Amino acid sequence: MPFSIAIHGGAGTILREQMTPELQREIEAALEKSVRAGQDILSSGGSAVDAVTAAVKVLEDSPHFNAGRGSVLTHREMVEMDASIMSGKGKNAGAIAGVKHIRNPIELAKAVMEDSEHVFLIGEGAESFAFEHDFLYTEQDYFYTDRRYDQLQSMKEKGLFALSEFRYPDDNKYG
Amino acid sequence: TVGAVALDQYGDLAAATSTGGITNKQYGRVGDSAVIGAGTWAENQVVAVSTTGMGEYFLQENVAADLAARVRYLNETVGQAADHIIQGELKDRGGEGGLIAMDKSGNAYFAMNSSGMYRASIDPRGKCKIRIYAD
Repeated sequence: MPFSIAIHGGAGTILREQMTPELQREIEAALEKSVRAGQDILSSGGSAVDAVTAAVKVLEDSPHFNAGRGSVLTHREMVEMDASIMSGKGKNAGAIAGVKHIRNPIELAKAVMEDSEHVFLIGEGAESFAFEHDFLYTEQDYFYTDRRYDQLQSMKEKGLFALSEFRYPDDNKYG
Repeated sequence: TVGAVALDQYGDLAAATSTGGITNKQYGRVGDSAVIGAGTWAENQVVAVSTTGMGEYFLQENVAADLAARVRYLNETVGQAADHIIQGELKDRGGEGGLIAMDKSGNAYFAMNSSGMYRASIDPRGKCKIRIYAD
């Protein structure tokens, strides 16, 4: 059987005029690293579930994307992350929402799918499940970036919830 | 929001989506990324889907599961079903965003009604493509 993988790092308005060559190179490098992480697993006989998890983890670890380390900030200046995963084999699924101290939320969603009787865990309960399954507590500082803080302050000043400040070329790329 | 879809050599599909949500969110807001059927879906012999965009609209349109249903019941190709939803029902409602989808043969599809979507793929022949803008 052939194998294949595709990834995305978010859609929305991405302004060409504010995309510097350096930033574009960094973003494209992260996208390639992600898709190749998944491909490496598939080419060595790994499962599609492991491949999508590995690919998403790379993007969660990059500050350029709104997930994991690059997550946008809530009104209370925290990150609050959601993730889900589904296997086409048997339609098993796992999902988590509102977690604040999990470095790679996609790994927690996968753990919910594989190691629990449930499909969807939220907030404190999801984190309790995580720590019972050897996930490490990650401080909020890990997720903090100046870009996301500036974005939040601008939104607060205007009383907005959407991303309408174009300091970066993809500030209006949706979460 | 980030996501991935894949087909492995055993013929199994999978999809994953992860997000930080929207800036300045309150009230315990959750978008579509965490919701199976709205932001993520995988069904062997049908399709794997991961979405990104204005989550409330993707929830209301049940985008990922609806795409699978169009393939399953209407015999549409994954590309036809993706365009119908993203360029039709979602756009008509005012929802902006996109999705990645993979069919049972490992063909990847990208659909968006926004100016861009960060995306990449490696096809069954090993060819890598990386794109940012819609055009």
